[in-house]
Amino acid sequence: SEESVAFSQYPRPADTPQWNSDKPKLKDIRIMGYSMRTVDYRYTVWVRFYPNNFSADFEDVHAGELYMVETDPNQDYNIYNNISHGVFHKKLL
Amino acid sequence: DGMNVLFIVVDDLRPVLGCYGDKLVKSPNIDQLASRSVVFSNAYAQQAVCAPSRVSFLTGRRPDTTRLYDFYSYWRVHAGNYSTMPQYFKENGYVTLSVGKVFHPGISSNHSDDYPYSWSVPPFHPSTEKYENDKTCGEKGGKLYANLVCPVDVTEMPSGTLPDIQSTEEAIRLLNVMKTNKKKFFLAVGYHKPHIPLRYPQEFIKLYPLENITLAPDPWVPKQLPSVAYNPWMDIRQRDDVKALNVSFPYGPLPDDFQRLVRQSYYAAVSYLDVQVGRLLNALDDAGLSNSTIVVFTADHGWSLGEHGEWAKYSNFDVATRVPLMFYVPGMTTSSVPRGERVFPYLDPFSHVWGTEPQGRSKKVVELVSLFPTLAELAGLQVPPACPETSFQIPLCTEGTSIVHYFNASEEKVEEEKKDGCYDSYRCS
Repeated sequence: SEESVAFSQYPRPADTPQWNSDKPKLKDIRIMGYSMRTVDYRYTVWVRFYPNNFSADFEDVHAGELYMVETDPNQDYNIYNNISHGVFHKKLL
Repeated sequence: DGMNVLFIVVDDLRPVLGCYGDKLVKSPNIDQLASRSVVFSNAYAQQAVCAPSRVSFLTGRRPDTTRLYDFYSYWRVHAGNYSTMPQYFKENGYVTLSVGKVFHPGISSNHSDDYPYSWSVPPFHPSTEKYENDKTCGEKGGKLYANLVCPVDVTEMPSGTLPDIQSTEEAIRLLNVMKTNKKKFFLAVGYHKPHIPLRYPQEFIKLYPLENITLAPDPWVPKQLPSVAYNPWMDIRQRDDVKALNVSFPYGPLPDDFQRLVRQSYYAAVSYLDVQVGRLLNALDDAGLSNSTIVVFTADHGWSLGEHGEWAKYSNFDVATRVPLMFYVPGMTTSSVPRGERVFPYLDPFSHVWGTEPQGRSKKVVELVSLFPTLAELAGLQVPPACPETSFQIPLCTEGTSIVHYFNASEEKVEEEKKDGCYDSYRCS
């Protein structure tokens, strides 16, 4: 069936929380979290971002998240590191 | 000859609404709108922060195309001269009007809410907007504070009112003007609450006795959450009441009892917003415009109420990106109501309690970036073409897709009702 998907993204200045993590200015963005959602899951990869040319390097993955709606609707248990996620990564690209 | 459009966008509203199954909230007027609408259970913003989300859905372009991830650039200068949804309606003969917070103020909308491109007249902003972050609440020892939790006596507020009350009054005035001059209109009304500070008429707190308020089901920071994914909710920490708690950075947590106070006030602010929406829709009835006006109700993004140890938005979690999204389309989502019958009678959240089922519900995963093509199709305008992969040089195209074809389920429901002689599932239920 035609699977409907929603994409969202969020920028970060660094890999760990700091004072401007919530609202980094463009020039300070170093990482972009790209999310892909369906009714079954939410997959997010946090990749290197270059503000000077607005490009994201999907080969340079800093972290990942994967939550399955059926077993973890509140997104409390990230299983990204527990399973192979290549198919999700390819789909996001 | 195309319907009018009433576009209601709410700041930082997650779907804590009766029509989304929340058992605690009192939101009868928004639930009543939902009972006549198709309601999308899985609608998501493209970025969970004000300006980037609003520029995205108002231009129909994703943040990587608007290149607005913060608050400090105007897309027409910084990315491309993209047409906006209101601009498109204006260019198609509509009078377009903005009340309250529709575009995010400041550079991101050229310090003018993108007027005159998007709007036929200068946008209205309530005069009391400027007091939003002043020390107006939490009086102790004769001193006032700029608290996060901020129930107030409205009569004691500057000018004796609040921004969203003024916005509702102005929107009602504009509805009556448009009724008189019989022109097609696109009226966008942007409500500030429940965006922080949680400043609302104090009587609304009675709707939510503290003993009924629980913590979030998962108030801890998940062990496997990558540190880059966590947002340290800095804006909350700068409010006077939170500052006084000396909460540790970055993971806190807020004290349990204060978490419950925040959640209580968020719900109270939602009921206060519901009253504003109720008055606005009641005025649509009064003006005799309910049968000729499409109503859209949505938010710019959600808000974390303590889940995952987080507050505010600034993340990719569902609680921060999922938004309410519902469309009331006369003759499509409900049968037309006999002339003179009210469609949206005002309901008092202090006395009106009941559950309700939306006219139609779609579980399809949809995006706010689809608002532009969807509303164009509903109003009978040419749907803007889909953007190619890069569209910086293309003024008119969309990176969303019209979701009108998901409405069909609601039509089926309407047909069923006609068969059993009940055209108004809301009243029948």
